Amino acid sequence: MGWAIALHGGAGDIPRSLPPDRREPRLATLRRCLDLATAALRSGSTALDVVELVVRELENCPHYNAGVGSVLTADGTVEMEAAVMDGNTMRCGAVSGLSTVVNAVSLARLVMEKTPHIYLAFHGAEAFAREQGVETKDPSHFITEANKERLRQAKEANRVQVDYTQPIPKDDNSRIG
Amino acid sequence: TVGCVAIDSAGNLATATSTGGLVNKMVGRIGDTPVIGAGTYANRLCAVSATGVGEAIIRHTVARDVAALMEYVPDLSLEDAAARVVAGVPPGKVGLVAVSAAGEVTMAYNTTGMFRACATEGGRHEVGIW
Repeated sequence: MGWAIALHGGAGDIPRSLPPDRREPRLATLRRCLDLATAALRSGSTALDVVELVVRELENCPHYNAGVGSVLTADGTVEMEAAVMDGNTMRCGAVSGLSTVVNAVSLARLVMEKTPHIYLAFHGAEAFAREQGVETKDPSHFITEANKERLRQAKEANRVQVDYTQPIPKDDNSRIG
Repeated sequence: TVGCVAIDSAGNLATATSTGGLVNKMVGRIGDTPVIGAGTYANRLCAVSATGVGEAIIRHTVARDVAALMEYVPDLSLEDAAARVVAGVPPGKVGLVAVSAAGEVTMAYNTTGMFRACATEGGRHEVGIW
């Protein structure tokens, strides 16, 4: 049987014409994560440790929609969320509404391991993060120029978008009905 | 959204998912990622992490449905379970990665593409988008 791993960086309307400068950094991160994960699994790390390790790497990549690079709410803020679950014990932890926590997945794991609960959100989750001493940053740390532009376009089109919805050409309204 | 599922050499399964949600979402909106059983689920049979439109994934309890099919349909492969669940969600709404206790890996989606990668001790190694 042996170990096995799979990871994703989001699904959506990803055009085959995606330019190399937007495609390659994301693929490079996937390859790096796969290398990290396989090395960890070969050295005997647990599945739980490996999924947290990989998701932290993906959160730290500004090209993906988690952690730094998270997309913006209608108010131009970030509200990040994460979850983790251990299959053997069915223990799980989840967090929502984070605006300062660098690695939401690790806070979710702390919810699982350090509290009698499953899910903490918004100010309660932020307070728990402070109590646990996890790394935090000013909310501006997570906001990229690319995502400011995506929000501007989404507001212009008056819609919400999944991760890889492409910009709408100014002279084309065919994709917004 | 980003996510990862794994089974280690001792047979332990785990999943994790993290996201910023949707562009232009309402303040206070919660998606599928932290809703256990919707975007994230693992038991002794499989581990699943989903991505896509959270509201659709919650409605279809995507991650738990894959596990339920594995639990209740005899001899169903992980690939078939995932394909059946994804096919039941409106097109363009969902993708997922999953691993089973037997070491199967599947990466299914009904969107244009999904950034994804997988590897197994048996030598499978894939990185893809479309």
